[in-house]
Amino acid sequence: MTRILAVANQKGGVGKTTTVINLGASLAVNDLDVLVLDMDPQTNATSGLGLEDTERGGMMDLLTGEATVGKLVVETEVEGLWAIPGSRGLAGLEIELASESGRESFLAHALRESESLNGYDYVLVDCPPSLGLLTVNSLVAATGVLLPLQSEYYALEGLSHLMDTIGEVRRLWNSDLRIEGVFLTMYDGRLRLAREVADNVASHLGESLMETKIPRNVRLSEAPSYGKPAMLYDAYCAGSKSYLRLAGEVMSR
Amino acid sequence: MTRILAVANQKGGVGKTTTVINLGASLAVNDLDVLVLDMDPQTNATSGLGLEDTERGGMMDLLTGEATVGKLVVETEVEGLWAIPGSRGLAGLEIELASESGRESFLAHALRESESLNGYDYVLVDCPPSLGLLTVNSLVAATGVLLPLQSEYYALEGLSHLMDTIGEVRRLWNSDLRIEGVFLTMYDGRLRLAREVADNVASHLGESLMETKIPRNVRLSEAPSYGKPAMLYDAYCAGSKSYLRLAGEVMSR
Ligand SMILES: Nc1ncnc2c1ncn2[C@@H]1O[C@H](COP(=O)(O)OP(=O)(O)OP(=O)(O)O)[C@@H](O)[C@H]1O
Ligand SMILES: Nc1ncnc2c1ncn2[C@@H]1O[C@H](COP(=O)(O)OP(=O)(O)OP(=O)(O)O)[C@@H](O)[C@H]1O
Ligand SMILES: [Mg+2]
Ligand SMILES: [Mg+2]
Repeated sequence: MTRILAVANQKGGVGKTTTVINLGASLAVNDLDVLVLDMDPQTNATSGLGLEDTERGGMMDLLTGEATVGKLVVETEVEGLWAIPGSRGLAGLEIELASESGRESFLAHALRESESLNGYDYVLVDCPPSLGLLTVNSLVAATGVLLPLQSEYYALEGLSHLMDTIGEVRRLWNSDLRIEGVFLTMYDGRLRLAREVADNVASHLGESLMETKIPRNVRLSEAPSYGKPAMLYDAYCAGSKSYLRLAGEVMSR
Repeated sequence: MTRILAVANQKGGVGKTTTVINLGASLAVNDLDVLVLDMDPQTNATSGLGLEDTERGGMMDLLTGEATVGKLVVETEVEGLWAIPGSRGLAGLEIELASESGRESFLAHALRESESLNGYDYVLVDCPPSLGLLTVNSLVAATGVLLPLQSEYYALEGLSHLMDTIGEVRRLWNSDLRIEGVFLTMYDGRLRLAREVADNVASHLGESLMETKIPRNVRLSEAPSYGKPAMLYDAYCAGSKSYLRLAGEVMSR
């Protein structure tokens, strides 16, 4: 059974895209077949994988039913890692779909059509920094949610709002949606703020908090300018190693 | 004439909220009267100033015409700095307003009603990480746009898209909208990536790039947990000083 994981958080800049790319690559090197879906109109996951975005092709064609997964999928530089490129035109979708009935289930329908997901062990969906229609579509289509949490005050503040939204989606549209885990990103143990956030989250979330902390590591932010996951740019850096550990944890949950 | 500055960038986590709060405080200590408007449903600018957000009061009442600026404004801990708290309900506004005519001008109308802005030298508008209706409303109402740019690859990649949107707003709804400036945030000169981004922006933007670079400084990220601008938390840190310099530059433009 394909696991569809939405990587979501309405707080901006917390490491959603970096997680989709590097967790995706780390799962693929474990001999798994992984598909990345770029649901963010910024199309950062697309360029971070060295692919071209489009105005209305790629994910837009998938959501509007113009084409199936099989027709849209492209290879990346990592064996076992495929992707459907993002569309800048997704930004207008919120308004275009606003009055359609079933507007929250476009992605779920597209993925259920045909045997599109046969053969993929994991699908990772990169969400935009909002709780609008694109993120809701991702949560409705997903089997689980991964929540990257930056070790900062504002990120912590937004967590309860995100959990409420996940609960609402589970109640209204997707009763099987489970929280795969929350994990800390850009973590620097030397900073008191980071340690405080970690303690706070551990006491509130218990089990849901994953063991792996993704450290702040400049190699993770350099890799996208080469269109590669960190493991192809610098496989021995702390960033690459931490995403391999995260992949291990995701596989064992 | 009141200067209305939208602080915008669809890329998440680049320092929009941190700029609105700390630039606002820095302008206020220069004996200016400043009003902060929190147009982000995350309401981070509201909590970062130690204020309470609401579900549908505050900015939502302003946009829907329920109340004027005079009725909604509250004091902050900084003399000369006022704010209208954010509303979590703004998240639903994109869909609620989608079919209304003039949906892009709700904020502009609200600010033009009555003498609401008399007495303020500056209005700073904190925008959400998207180019949707809330950001467009802010750009239509603004006299100028300030663009915080994180010294990272994805942030640089999104800049041209942001400039296109500003051009479109200028063409369709607000011909006086000018770019007040682009400035680097979370800048660490020891990192090659940061220097590369700085060089790249300088060669493309020339004049629009502001002299002041906001350094990465942990005190800026600690201050919001106390509900204070950095200058009330640690006035001598590099973060506070850099925002005072930025205020000097904004005042002289
Ligand atoms: N662990 C890390 N260490 C250092 N830099 C990181 C790390 N994770 C991400 N970054 C960098 O921080 C920035 C924000 O990360 P990213 O773009 O992945 O976040 P996001 O949540 O996808 O942002 P958005 O909300 O805009 O979609 C990027 O420039 C990225 O390269
Ligand atoms: N110069 C800086 N040095 C260190 N930390 C910073 C700096 N500027 C902002 N931060 C921290 O980085 C995070 C992102 O900043 P901020 O929330 O202001 O960005 P934003 O663009 O408003 O994000 P969003 O897109 O979610 O609205 C926050 O936790 C903030 O405290
Ligand atoms: Mg992203
Ligand atoms: Mg913000």
